[in-house]
Amino acid sequence: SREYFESTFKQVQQNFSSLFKQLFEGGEAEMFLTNPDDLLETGVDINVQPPGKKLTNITLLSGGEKALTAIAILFAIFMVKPSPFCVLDEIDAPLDDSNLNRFNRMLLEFSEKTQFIMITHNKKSMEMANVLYGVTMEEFGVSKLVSVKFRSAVAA
Amino acid sequence: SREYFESTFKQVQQNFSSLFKQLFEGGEAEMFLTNPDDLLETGVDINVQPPGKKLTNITLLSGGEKALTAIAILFAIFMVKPSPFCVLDEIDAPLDDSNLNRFNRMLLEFSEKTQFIMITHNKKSMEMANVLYGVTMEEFGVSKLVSVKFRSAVAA
Amino acid sequence: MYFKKMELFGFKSFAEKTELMLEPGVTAIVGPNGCGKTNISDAIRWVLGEQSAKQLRGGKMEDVIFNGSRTRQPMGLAEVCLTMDNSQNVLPVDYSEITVTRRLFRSGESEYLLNKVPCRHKDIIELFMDTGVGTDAYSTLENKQIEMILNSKPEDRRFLFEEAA
Amino acid sequence: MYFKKMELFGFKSFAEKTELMLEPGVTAIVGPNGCGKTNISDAIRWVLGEQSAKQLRGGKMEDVIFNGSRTRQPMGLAEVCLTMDNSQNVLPVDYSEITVTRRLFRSGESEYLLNKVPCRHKDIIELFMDTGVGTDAYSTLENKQIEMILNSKPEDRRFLFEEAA
Ligand SMILES: Nc1ncnc2c1ncn2[C@@H]1O[C@H](COP(=O)(O)OP(=O)(O)OP(=O)(O)O)[C@@H](O)[C@H]1O
Ligand SMILES: Nc1ncnc2c1ncn2[C@@H]1O[C@H](COP(=O)(O)OP(=O)(O)OP(=O)(O)O)[C@@H](O)[C@H]1O
Ligand SMILES: [Mg+2]
Ligand SMILES: [Mg+2]
Repeated sequence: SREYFESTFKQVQQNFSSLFKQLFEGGEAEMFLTNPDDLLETGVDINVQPPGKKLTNITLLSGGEKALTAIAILFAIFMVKPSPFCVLDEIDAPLDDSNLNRFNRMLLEFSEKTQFIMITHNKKSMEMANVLYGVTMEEFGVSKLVSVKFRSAVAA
Repeated sequence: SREYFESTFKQVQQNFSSLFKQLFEGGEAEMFLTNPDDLLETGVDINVQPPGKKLTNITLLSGGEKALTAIAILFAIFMVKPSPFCVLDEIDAPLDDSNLNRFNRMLLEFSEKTQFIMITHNKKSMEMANVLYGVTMEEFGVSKLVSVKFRSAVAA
Repeated sequence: MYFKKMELFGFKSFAEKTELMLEPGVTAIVGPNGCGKTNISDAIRWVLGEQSAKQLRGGKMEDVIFNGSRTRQPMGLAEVCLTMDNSQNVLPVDYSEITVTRRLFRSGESEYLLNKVPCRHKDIIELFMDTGVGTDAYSTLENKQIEMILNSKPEDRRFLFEEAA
Repeated sequence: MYFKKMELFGFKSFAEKTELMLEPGVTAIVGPNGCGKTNISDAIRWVLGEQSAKQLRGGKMEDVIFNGSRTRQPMGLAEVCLTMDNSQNVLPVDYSEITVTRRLFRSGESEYLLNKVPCRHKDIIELFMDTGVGTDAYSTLENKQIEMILNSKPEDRRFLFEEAA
């Protein structure tokens, strides 16, 4: 329904601006409806301004900046409607060390309402997880699971 | 021209099979024309078999296996027609440590005929380069170049 | 609600019966290229009712059944069971724990079970409707999708909000 | 033939005159997210004659001119010079060293120069025809293209061979 879309959009819009500032440690970001008079057809566009830079269209962003912006969108939606479960498949690969740390900190916060499975090659990301599984293929072509660490979320 | 396409294809096909075996340390890979009777319209398809696995279509490969397969294709073409210059932008990101080492070793071999610029976040890749540049943005929004290492290719 | 356990048998590269215990919070999965990490994520999408083979990186749905290796024959069945905690009654059923099972035989026959009772595909989809866990929700994110969300036309981004609305 | 030097001035985030000395072999470029690494690769594509703003991640070609920052005004010109060694006469001109220059003014006017002599876009394209260096060659590879090469239809992969033929 129209009202519902509008109220959801307004909440996501606010969340996105504040999460962007947290992930980028500054800057501005704004989400807006391309055609607010027609809520059933309108598109959603985004202008961002990383700290110290000019406002630009998201296509001019770098690989890492795009990944961080998409993460801010995903989490902005989760704040409105938390998904009980989410798989993140190597989305930390384009991030440099300082962005990786900010992302991991935010992920830990959101993991109170959402259960995450994070597939990663980054050692820093492995360290922050509650449970760590290794997958091996000792026998060619056949996957086997090895449990490496179990730190219960409660004890952490 | 038709003959030229066919002779180039045959060479790339052979190169691809042998480079795939080197990068994956085993396995088989095969490139073939979908419609060999019509050289002007035919497509090019690929079947691969990573070591110890069954022959599969390339869409079932993992992220890292796909990256390695694409690298084998690129280098197979370079063997037939070396490009004097090539930029690789974070294509080493999906690779695990052992595939990264094999890729870097092969890159070094090909860098005798082709000049490479490699944009990377991987410390191991930085180490193998002849010249290393850092880019910083001390002044927000303005890129500055810092030369970190200059080991002439000759001395190496 | 959270996922407590997943069991795979004959699903993609998981030829052996494999059990993955899950906890709330963050579970990291690591391993070399091609060892089967993303296959785990495919297994979750599949057991929750995914009908598109392409979304599971295959050509036909049969591609999810273990296809053999140098030392093993192909299997005839893929099975995934996913057990969830439902103590807060997020899912509209009277159980504090729910196990969804999906099976596919090489013959093409497929089965769904809810707490070991046979049911239809439609029942699974309705069970998860509007909970944010389901195949059309944004519950899987990889780099390809990041390019898609940011590079697509503004009209294409609406689906993200309709999901949440 | 190899690239010896590239000078950027006012191109994307390179507001200051910047000089990049290049050697044969492998040159690695590192740095934090958003600092300007891929902008260097865009500069090479641009000076070699790229005509599509979209290939340079922009909306219009003017997007390559430094657009300002918190502390600087936008500039009115983007200029890139690329100097190459031609001692083996790979390029069909009688110089042992060649410098290609491209400029774009905010007014929309654009200039090309070959060893400081004004020339046309067409002259640059013809100079690099069939050498494997040029905008349509496969001389830039990033993860997006890997997905494209491997996921496209077999007919779409022909272009890789036609290039090399
Ligand atoms: N039906 C099947 N039977 C057997 N093996 C399969 C089947 N489907 C896929 N595979 C294998 O699974 C492997 C891919 O696994 P997956 O994509 O999970 O790797 P990954 O751990 O995510 O690796 P990466 O780090 O490279 O992303 C492929 O090598 C493929 O051959
Ligand atoms: N015309 C312009 N004027 C000023 N800055 C620009 C211009 N065009 C692009 N930029 C800036 O350049 C930055 C992107 O740089 P680039 O893509 O080279 O980053 P990168 O070093 O490759 O980062 P990553 O590691 O994340 O890929 C963006 O933040 C963008 O705002
Ligand atoms: Mg994977
Ligand atoms: Mg980049």
